Amino acid sequence: TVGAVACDAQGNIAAATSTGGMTNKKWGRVGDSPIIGAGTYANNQTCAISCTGHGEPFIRSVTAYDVSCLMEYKNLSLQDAMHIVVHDKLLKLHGEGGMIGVDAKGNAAMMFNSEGMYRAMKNSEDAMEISIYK
Amino acid sequence: MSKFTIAIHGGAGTILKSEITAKQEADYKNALEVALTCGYQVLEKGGSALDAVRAAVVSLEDIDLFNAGKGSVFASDGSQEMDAAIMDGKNLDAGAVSAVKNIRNPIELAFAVMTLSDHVMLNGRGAEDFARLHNIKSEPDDYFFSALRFAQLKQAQQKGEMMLDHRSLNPNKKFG
Repeated sequence: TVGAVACDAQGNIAAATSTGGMTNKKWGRVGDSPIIGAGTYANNQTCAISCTGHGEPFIRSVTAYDVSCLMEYKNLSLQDAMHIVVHDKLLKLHGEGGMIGVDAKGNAAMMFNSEGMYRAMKNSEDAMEISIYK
Repeated sequence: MSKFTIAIHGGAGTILKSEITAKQEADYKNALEVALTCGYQVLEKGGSALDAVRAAVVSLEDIDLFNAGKGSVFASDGSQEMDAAIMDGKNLDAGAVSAVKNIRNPIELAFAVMTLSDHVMLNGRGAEDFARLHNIKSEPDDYFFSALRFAQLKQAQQKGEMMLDHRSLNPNKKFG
């Protein structure tokens, strides 16, 4: 699964996710990637999120929207909200994977609970990271 | 003008740290950098976050290293069934497609659903009909074939399991 989140110079944010799903999947199985709120979500008031991993737990916990809700209702930062969802809520459902996110101030976070998660970020203040493993 | 930022992720299709070669690692990092640059350049020129995420994801879909678009894994019937979604934080507009075949860039189809239809999510053959109506680029089966992905399908079928992007098959699972 691939994805991107961005915050532009006007403070607007967006998220996009695309996937080929799981090898050997059957029965028209659909994961979280195309489900708004589960694998992809964006709201200028909170965050933009794109998820990757084992789709079913992400659907059951409405993962991307959950990060937004934690920011909106508990006033958490993007990093703190993502940490709760990836390392607490998802793990309780045995959900492997993680997510990337940005908020409308251009802060970014990339959080995963499994080994091989290929990720990169860059911002206008010269921060840049390209990583594969934990 | 405020700070602008882009972040991307890519699932590589079950290559663990212990298994990856230096060349593979370099290839993946280069592909990530290319996609990151595609998206960042949109932002740098004053473009929208929406166009930036589209550009980055199209770049990731167009190479066979990641599980999306050209590099999509095989479903059990030997086809590629792809899913994609896009959302605009400015107005909560969203578009998504699921189980589409032969679409070169499913994220562009999701964007078309968001901008050219009254719906949020289209599925399967209907989504493919919508793609044809709006001249979304398609590709023949050969475009999506790779020997590595096919070998992964055969391995998964022998094990009777589905395989995630980031985790090998269960080596201890037995049959019979």
